[in-house]
Amino acid sequence: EVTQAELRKYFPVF
Amino acid sequence: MFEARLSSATTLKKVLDAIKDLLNEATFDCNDSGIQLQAMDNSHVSLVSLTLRADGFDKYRCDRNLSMGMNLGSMAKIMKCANNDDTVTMKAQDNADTVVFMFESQNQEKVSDYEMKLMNLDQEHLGIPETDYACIVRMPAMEFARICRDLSQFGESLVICCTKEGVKFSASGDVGSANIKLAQTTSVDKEEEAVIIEMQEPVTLTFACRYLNSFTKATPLTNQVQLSMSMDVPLVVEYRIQDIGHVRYYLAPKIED
Repeated sequence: EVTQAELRKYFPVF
Repeated sequence: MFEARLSSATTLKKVLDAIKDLLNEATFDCNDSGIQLQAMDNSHVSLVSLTLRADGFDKYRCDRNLSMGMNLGSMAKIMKCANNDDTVTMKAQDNADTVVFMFESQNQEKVSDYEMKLMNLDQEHLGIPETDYACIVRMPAMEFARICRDLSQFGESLVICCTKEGVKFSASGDVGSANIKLAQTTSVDKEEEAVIIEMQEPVTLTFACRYLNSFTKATPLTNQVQLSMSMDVPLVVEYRIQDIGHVRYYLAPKIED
């Protein structure tokens, strides 16, 4: 199944 | 004291058009090097990063770092009141809770000012690492907008496949499927019409059309758009704003679960 990833998965949150 | 003046309101109008589709509100962080804005859309799938350098303004003064949270719908109402060739000046006192937009007509005979309340926005800030991308595509911004618009009729997702031969955009759905292939330009007569591909490794990634179409609202800012891609990381779509900065959009890919 193809789903939409969120940006938090790739970039650290400050 | 903060004061930033542009000789033509067009640039600020276009910048606002480029971001207000994705963001309802955003914080403009001002310091002596210029204005920065970083904000994610509500669904946390895409991110807008805007840089306007101090040296790109006709006049720029920022005595103390200032974060101005603005409702972009309200800002759009105000910017609508400016003629394209008006001079626009943004002004705020240190620790102010309002910002003033002043518009001056070219003949100086009409001066308007609009004061807007600022907001305290509690927004997450993302750390975006420096990345060497596997593929970088530079192409006419109008062409990219056209491709996103055309292919979004056929599906919710756009597949971008970049190889050394060129870049292919594909979409499929109930109607059928659609593919658009662009070859790298061999002889560049007009730089703004060129398709240039820098490829280390081929890349195929899938993205939601809805966000790509929102990014293309930045098209009036510039002739060329740059797409930076690596497998399984967010796409970067960059529009340079002549002499003053850039707007970059980051979009998380669609992934196989």
